[in-house]
Amino acid sequence: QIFQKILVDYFDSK
Amino acid sequence: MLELRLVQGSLLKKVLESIKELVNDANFDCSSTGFSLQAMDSSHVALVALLLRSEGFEHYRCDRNLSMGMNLNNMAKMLKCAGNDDIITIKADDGSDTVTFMFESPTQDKISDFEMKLMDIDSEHLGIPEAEYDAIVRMPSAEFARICKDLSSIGDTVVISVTKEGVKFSTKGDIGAANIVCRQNTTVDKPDDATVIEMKEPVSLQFALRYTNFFTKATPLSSTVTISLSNELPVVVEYKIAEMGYVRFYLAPKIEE
Repeated sequence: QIFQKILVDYFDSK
Repeated sequence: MLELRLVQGSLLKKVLESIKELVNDANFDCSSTGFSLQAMDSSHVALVALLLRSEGFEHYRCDRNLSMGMNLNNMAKMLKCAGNDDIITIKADDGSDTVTFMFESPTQDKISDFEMKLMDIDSEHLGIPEAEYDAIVRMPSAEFARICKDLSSIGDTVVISVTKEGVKFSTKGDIGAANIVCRQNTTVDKPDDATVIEMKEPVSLQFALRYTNFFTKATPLSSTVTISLSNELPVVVEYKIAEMGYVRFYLAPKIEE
Protein backbone atom coordinates (compact mmCIF):
# COMPACT_ATOMS: atom_id res chain seq x y z
CA GLN A 1 0.00 0.00 0.00
CA ILE A 2 1.27 3.44 -0.87
CA PHE A 3 0.20 6.41 1.22
CA GLN A 4 0.47 10.07 0.38
CA LYS A 5 1.98 12.00 3.28
CA ILE A 6 0.88 15.61 3.78
CA LEU A 7 3.06 18.59 4.55
CA VAL A 8 2.04 19.02 8.18
CA ASP A 9 3.62 15.60 8.76
CA TYR A 10 6.92 17.41 8.21
CA PHE A 11 6.45 21.13 8.90
CA ASP A 12 4.79 22.87 11.83
CA SER A 13 1.95 25.31 11.39
CA LYS A 14 3.07 28.83 12.20
CA MET B 1 0.11 52.65 0.53
CA LEU B 2 1.65 50.06 -1.71
CA GLU B 3 3.25 50.70 -5.08
CA LEU B 4 5.50 48.15 -6.77
CA ARG B 5 6.82 48.82 -10.27
CA LEU B 6 8.21 45.86 -12.15
CA VAL B 7 9.89 46.75 -15.44
CA GLN B 8 10.00 43.14 -16.60
CA GLY B 9 6.28 42.61 -16.18
CA SER B 10 6.42 39.30 -18.03
CA LEU B 11 8.01 37.78 -14.91
CA LEU B 12 4.83 38.33 -12.92
CA LYS B 13 2.73 36.91 -15.76
CA LYS B 14 4.92 33.79 -15.80
CA VAL B 15 4.78 33.47 -12.01
CA LEU B 16 0.98 33.44 -12.07
CA GLU B 17 0.86 30.94 -14.91
CA SER B 18 3.18 28.69 -12.89
CA ILE B 19 1.10 28.58 -9.70
CA LYS B 20 -2.54 29.18 -10.62
CA GLU B 21 -3.33 25.53 -11.29
CA LEU B 22 -1.84 24.35 -8.01
CA VAL B 23 -3.40 26.95 -5.73
CA ASN B 24 -6.78 28.69 -6.10
CA ASP B 25 -6.59 31.50 -3.54
CA ALA B 26 -3.57 32.89 -1.73
CA ASN B 27 -2.41 35.79 0.38
CA PHE B 28 0.35 37.89 -1.17
CA ASP B 29 2.45 39.38 1.59
CA CYS B 30 4.20 42.64 1.05
CA SER B 31 6.99 43.83 3.35
CA SER B 32 10.27 45.70 3.09
CA THR B 33 11.90 42.39 2.06
CA GLY B 34 9.69 41.89 -0.96
CA PHE B 35 6.53 40.55 -2.45
CA SER B 36 5.96 36.98 -1.31
CA LEU B 37 3.46 34.20 -1.06
CA GLN B 38 3.18 30.88 0.68
CA ALA B 39 0.23 28.65 -0.13
CA MET B 40 -0.70 24.99 -0.10
CA ASP B 41 -2.81 23.11 -2.59
CA SER B 42 -6.24 22.05 -1.35
CA SER B 43 -4.98 18.55 -0.41
CA HIS B 44 -2.11 19.95 1.71
CA VAL B 45 0.32 17.76 -0.21
CA ALA B 46 2.15 20.51 -2.08
CA LEU B 47 3.19 24.04 -1.17
CA VAL B 48 4.37 26.95 -3.23
CA ALA B 49 6.67 29.63 -1.84
CA LEU B 50 7.31 32.70 -3.96
CA LEU B 51 9.69 35.55 -3.29
CA LEU B 52 10.21 38.62 -5.44
CA ARG B 53 12.79 40.72 -3.57
CA SER B 54 12.17 44.44 -3.24
CA GLU B 55 15.54 45.21 -4.93
CA GLY B 56 14.25 43.61 -8.11
CA PHE B 57 11.55 46.25 -8.52
CA GLU B 58 12.34 49.58 -10.14
CA HIS B 59 10.19 51.29 -7.55
CA TYR B 60 9.15 49.61 -4.30
CA ARG B 61 6.98 51.40 -1.80
CA CYS B 62 5.39 49.43 1.01
CA ASP B 63 4.60 51.69 3.97
CA ARG B 64 3.52 48.86 6.23
CA ASN B 65 3.31 45.09 5.97
CA LEU B 66 0.27 44.14 3.97
CA SER B 67 -1.37 40.84 3.17
CA MET B 68 -3.63 40.77 0.13
CA GLY B 69 -5.91 37.81 -0.52
CA MET B 70 -6.29 37.10 -4.21
CA ASN B 71 -7.94 34.53 -6.39
CA LEU B 72 -5.03 33.43 -8.55
CA ASN B 73 -7.15 32.55 -11.57
CA ASN B 74 -8.68 36.02 -11.57
CA MET B 75 -5.26 37.60 -11.09
CA ALA B 76 -3.90 35.55 -13.99
CA LYS B 77 -6.83 36.67 -16.17
CA MET B 78 -5.94 40.30 -15.48
CA LEU B 79 -2.21 39.83 -16.00
CA LYS B 80 -2.88 38.10 -19.31
CA CYS B 81 -4.13 41.49 -20.48
CA ALA B 82 -0.60 42.92 -20.02
CA GLY B 83 1.75 42.73 -22.99
CA ASN B 84 4.90 40.70 -22.57
CA ASP B 85 7.03 43.85 -22.78
CA ASP B 86 4.80 45.89 -20.50
CA ILE B 87 5.85 47.42 -17.22
CA ILE B 88 3.50 46.26 -14.46
CA THR B 89 2.75 48.33 -11.36
CA ILE B 90 0.83 46.84 -8.44
CA LYS B 91 -0.98 49.45 -6.34
CA ALA B 92 -3.12 49.28 -3.22
CA ASP B 93 -4.24 51.83 -0.67
CA ASP B 94 -4.22 51.06 3.05
CA GLY B 95 -7.47 49.43 4.08
CA SER B 96 -8.71 49.09 0.52
CA ASP B 97 -10.49 45.96 -0.59
CA THR B 98 -9.09 46.19 -4.11
CA VAL B 99 -5.70 46.02 -5.80
CA THR B 100 -4.88 47.77 -9.07
CA PHE B 101 -2.59 46.41 -11.76
CA MET B 102 -1.32 49.09 -14.11
CA PHE B 103 0.25 48.11 -17.43
CA GLU B 104 2.44 50.51 -19.41
CA SER B 105 3.62 49.69 -22.90
CA PRO B 106 7.39 50.18 -23.38
CA THR B 107 6.78 53.28 -25.51
CA GLN B 108 4.29 54.68 -22.97
CA ASP B 109 1.61 55.03 -25.65
CA LYS B 110 -0.81 52.64 -23.95
CA ILE B 111 -1.57 52.67 -20.25
CA SER B 112 -4.20 50.37 -18.75
CA ASP B 113 -5.37 49.78 -15.25
CA PHE B 114 -7.25 46.76 -13.99
CA GLU B 115 -8.81 46.79 -10.54
CA MET B 116 -9.33 43.46 -8.82
CA LYS B 117 -11.37 42.72 -5.71
CA LEU B 118 -9.39 41.33 -2.79
CA MET B 119 -10.72 38.53 -0.63
CA ASP B 120 -10.32 37.37 2.96
CA ILE B 121 -8.37 34.14 2.97
CA ASP B 122 -7.81 32.11 6.07
CA SER B 123 -4.56 30.50 5.07
CA GLU B 124 -2.41 28.17 7.07
CA HIS B 125 1.26 29.16 7.14
CA LEU B 126 3.91 26.50 7.64
CA GLY B 127 7.28 27.13 9.23
CA ILE B 128 9.80 25.64 6.85
CA PRO B 129 13.27 25.45 8.41
CA GLU B 130 16.38 25.71 6.26
CA ALA B 131 17.54 22.14 5.81
CA GLU B 132 20.65 20.33 4.66
CA TYR B 133 19.59 18.03 1.88
CA ASP B 134 21.07 14.60 1.15
CA ALA B 135 21.16 15.26 -2.57
CA ILE B 136 20.79 18.32 -4.77
CA VAL B 137 20.31 17.97 -8.50
CA ARG B 138 20.53 20.93 -10.86
CA MET B 139 19.41 20.24 -14.40
CA PRO B 140 17.89 22.01 -17.40
CA SER B 141 14.28 22.85 -16.51
CA ALA B 142 13.02 21.79 -19.94
CA GLU B 143 14.60 18.36 -19.44
CA PHE B 144 12.88 17.92 -16.09
CA ALA B 145 9.55 18.99 -17.63
CA ARG B 146 10.00 16.52 -20.47
CA ILE B 147 10.76 13.67 -18.06
CA CYS B 148 7.71 14.38 -15.88
CA LYS B 149 5.46 14.61 -18.94
CA ASP B 150 6.84 11.44 -20.52
CA LEU B 151 6.60 9.39 -17.33
CA SER B 152 3.04 10.51 -16.61
CA SER B 153 1.92 8.79 -19.81
CA ILE B 154 3.12 5.49 -18.27
CA GLY B 155 2.39 5.80 -14.54
CA ASP B 156 1.00 8.00 -11.77
CA THR B 157 4.06 8.23 -9.57
CA VAL B 158 7.77 8.78 -10.06
CA VAL B 159 10.55 7.38 -7.94
CA ILE B 160 13.47 9.81 -7.94
CA SER B 161 16.69 8.09 -6.88
CA VAL B 162 20.05 9.78 -6.59
CA THR B 163 23.20 7.69 -6.45
CA LYS B 164 26.75 8.40 -7.48
CA GLU B 165 25.80 7.06 -10.92
CA GLY B 166 23.31 9.88 -11.47
CA VAL B 167 19.68 10.69 -10.93
CA LYS B 168 17.09 8.11 -11.96
CA PHE B 169 13.41 8.82 -12.60
CA SER B 170 11.30 5.63 -12.64
CA THR B 171 7.64 4.84 -13.03
CA LYS B 172 5.38 1.81 -13.42
CA GLY B 173 1.90 1.53 -14.81
CA ASP B 174 -0.59 -0.86 -16.35
CA ILE B 175 1.18 -0.83 -19.72
CA GLY B 176 4.72 -1.24 -18.40
CA ALA B 177 7.57 0.59 -16.75
CA ALA B 178 10.11 3.30 -17.54
CA ASN B 179 13.46 4.42 -16.19
CA ILE B 180 15.27 7.58 -17.20
CA VAL B 181 18.79 8.12 -15.90
CA CYS B 182 20.50 11.49 -16.13
CA ARG B 183 24.21 11.41 -15.43
CA GLN B 184 26.20 14.33 -14.18
CA ASN B 185 27.28 16.25 -17.24
CA THR B 186 29.25 19.41 -16.75
CA THR B 187 31.15 19.39 -20.06
CA VAL B 188 28.53 21.32 -21.98
CA ASP B 189 28.83 24.51 -24.02
CA LYS B 190 26.38 26.46 -21.88
CA PRO B 191 26.40 26.17 -18.06
CA ASP B 192 22.57 26.08 -18.04
CA ASP B 193 22.65 22.84 -20.05
CA ALA B 194 24.62 21.03 -17.34
CA THR B 195 23.32 18.39 -14.99
CA VAL B 196 25.08 18.75 -11.66
CA ILE B 197 24.59 16.32 -8.81
CA GLU B 198 25.75 17.01 -5.26
CA MET B 199 25.20 13.95 -3.14
CA LYS B 200 25.95 13.34 0.53
CA GLU B 201 23.75 10.27 0.89
CA PRO B 202 21.90 8.17 -1.69
CA VAL B 203 18.22 9.12 -1.76
CA SER B 204 15.15 7.42 -3.16
CA LEU B 205 11.69 8.98 -2.84
CA GLN B 206 8.36 8.51 -4.55
CA PHE B 207 6.11 11.37 -5.69
CA ALA B 208 2.81 11.90 -7.47
CA LEU B 209 3.50 12.94 -11.06
CA ARG B 210 0.30 14.99 -11.06
CA TYR B 211 2.08 17.46 -8.77
CA THR B 212 5.50 17.44 -10.40
CA ASN B 213 3.71 18.22 -13.66
CA PHE B 214 2.08 21.24 -11.98
CA PHE B 215 5.54 22.43 -10.88
CA THR B 216 6.91 22.29 -14.41
CA LYS B 217 4.49 25.08 -15.38
CA ALA B 218 7.27 27.28 -13.94
CA THR B 219 9.71 26.17 -16.66
CA PRO B 220 9.46 29.51 -18.57
CA LEU B 221 10.80 31.30 -15.46
CA SER B 222 14.22 29.67 -15.48
CA SER B 223 16.38 27.58 -17.77
CA THR B 224 17.48 25.45 -14.82
CA VAL B 225 15.69 23.73 -11.97
CA THR B 226 17.10 22.59 -8.65
CA ILE B 227 15.68 19.48 -7.00
CA SER B 228 16.65 19.04 -3.34
CA LEU B 229 16.00 15.66 -1.76
CA SER B 230 16.35 14.10 1.67
CA ASN B 231 14.99 10.75 2.74
CA GLU B 232 13.02 12.31 5.60
CA LEU B 233 11.74 15.48 3.94
CA PRO B 234 9.45 16.79 1.21
CA VAL B 235 11.28 17.44 -2.06
CA VAL B 236 11.97 21.06 -2.99
CA VAL B 237 11.77 21.96 -6.67
CA GLU B 238 13.15 25.45 -7.16
CA TYR B 239 13.00 27.76 -10.15
CA LYS B 240 15.14 30.87 -9.69
CA ILE B 241 13.69 34.10 -11.01
CA ALA B 242 16.56 36.08 -12.51
CA GLU B 243 18.05 38.54 -9.99
CA MET B 244 14.75 38.71 -8.11
CA GLY B 245 14.00 35.60 -6.13
CA TYR B 246 12.43 32.24 -6.64
CA VAL B 247 9.41 30.01 -6.92
CA ARG B 248 9.85 26.93 -4.72
CA PHE B 249 7.52 23.98 -4.71
CA TYR B 250 7.49 21.54 -1.79
CA LEU B 251 5.93 18.12 -2.23
CA ALA B 252 5.38 15.46 0.43
CA PRO B 253 6.51 12.01 -0.69
CA LYS B 254 4.41 8.92 -0.99
CA ILE B 255 5.47 6.12 1.34
CA GLU B 256 4.95 2.40 1.23
CA GLU B 257 3.57 0.84 4.37
